[in-house]
Amino acid sequence: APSQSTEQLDMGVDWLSKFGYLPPPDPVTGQLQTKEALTKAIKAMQKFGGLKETGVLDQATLGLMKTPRCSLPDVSEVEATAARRKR
Amino acid sequence: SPVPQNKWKKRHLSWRVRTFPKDSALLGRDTVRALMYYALKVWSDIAPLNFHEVAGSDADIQIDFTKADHNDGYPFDGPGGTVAHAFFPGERFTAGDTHFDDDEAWTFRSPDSHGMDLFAVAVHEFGHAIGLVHTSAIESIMRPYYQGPVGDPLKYDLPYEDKVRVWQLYGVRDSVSHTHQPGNPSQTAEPPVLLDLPENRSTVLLARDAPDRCTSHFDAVAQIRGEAFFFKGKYFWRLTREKHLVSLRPAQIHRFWRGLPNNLDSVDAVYERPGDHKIVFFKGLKYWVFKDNIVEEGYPRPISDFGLPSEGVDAAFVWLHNDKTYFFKDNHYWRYDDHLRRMDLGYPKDSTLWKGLPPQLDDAMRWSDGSSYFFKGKEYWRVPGSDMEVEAGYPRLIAKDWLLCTEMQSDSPDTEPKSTETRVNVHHHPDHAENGYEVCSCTS
Repeated sequence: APSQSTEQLDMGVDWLSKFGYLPPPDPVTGQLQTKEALTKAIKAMQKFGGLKETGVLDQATLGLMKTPRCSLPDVSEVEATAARRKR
Repeated sequence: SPVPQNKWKKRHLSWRVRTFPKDSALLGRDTVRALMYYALKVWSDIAPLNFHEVAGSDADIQIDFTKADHNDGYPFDGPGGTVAHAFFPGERFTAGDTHFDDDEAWTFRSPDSHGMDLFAVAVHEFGHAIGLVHTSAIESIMRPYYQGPVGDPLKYDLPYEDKVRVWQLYGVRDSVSHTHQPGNPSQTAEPPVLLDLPENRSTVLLARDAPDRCTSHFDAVAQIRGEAFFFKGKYFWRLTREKHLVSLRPAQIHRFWRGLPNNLDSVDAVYERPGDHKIVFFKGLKYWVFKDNIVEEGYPRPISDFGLPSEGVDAAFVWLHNDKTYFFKDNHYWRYDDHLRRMDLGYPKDSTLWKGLPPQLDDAMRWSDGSSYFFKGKEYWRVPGSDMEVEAGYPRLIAKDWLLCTEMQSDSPDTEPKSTETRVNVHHHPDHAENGYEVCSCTS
């Protein structure tokens, strides 16, 4: 597996949550993200960004995460909720 | 599961820039407002929306430059990262509000590496402000990632992807063809030249500070495309190749030479570059390069690019004799090779080598008679051909020989042509008048 530093992983999770790819962590239950959800979120982000869908936080993905961008999420709350309900 | 559409119920939306960038050395307030105006216009050009700027605090779209946490749930994060956001239409009082991160280096008409193009980001954010969400489409301005400058705000055309999405929200504006897709020849004429912001018009019409051509010392003089341009303050006069004054009234530099900073109150020297025929403006330690009358991206730049001293330049002209560019400052002159883009060795030299010329020139230019002309105060000197000596009989009066003034004559901006101007016939063409501007031509 490609080596990812803890900082990179934390940054990636924060970024994915911030822009709607992962549900925000629950401050009450301290909900953790599953590896499967994280992989799916990364793939969704990669697809949206026009990258190869590897599901891995590779350099291209991390690079895109560092690209200046709009603050608004790519996946709206309504879309995310609907997708979760469907699952 | 369809996403509910957020859109404005009304079609007339007010806007206001409430706070401006703190470090606005490059982007003055008028420029910021102009960029917002054009970024909104991008959307209202194709959809039945109308935006108008207001002064009060009740604007539908409040625009702010802010930083860090500013209490809206979307804190900014310093340079890079998140750069702006806008609130979707809806019932919230913040609906439509648009925030730009004041920690970013906001730019306009600058290379990508110099910062964040404010117009490009504003078009994207106003897309949100009218209800569009992010898309992954490569061609869309609504991609979430900053993709660099998008070119001239006056010529920007939305990608078809975005047009379709805004038409789905608001319908098509009358006179817009929604069937026009990329690759099809446009069925409509080129968009008209956009007017300046309404608030700028009064200054144009009044022109109280317009100088008197008959008594002025000129800041700069240049031969451009074979015509003569005399610059003074924020204005210039233009003479045809036949030395006919195009108008007795000066034109505003900013209304013709697009892209100079609004706060630029004069220029030091101007010349048309040999080879590519681009036009170079000097002011202080900076210079701008124009392609035709539009400034190139990446300017201003320091005059040290030319190898010039840090005091600026008095005069610049291209000598017909050798196609080299000569710069004058105080008592010195430099010879520059515009084809090789480097200063020739052995310079500066003492300007007294040009016999008969005064020091500290206002400017110089070549003319189609093969001579070079040097200007200072109210006088000018002619140096014929490849000579380096002023012709006998000079200096002469600029106003009399170039600007169609008789001796002792003066005309204020508001003065109609007088009977003393016996050499000038002024023909008014009311059918050419637009927006209250008077258009006339002069023949002698």
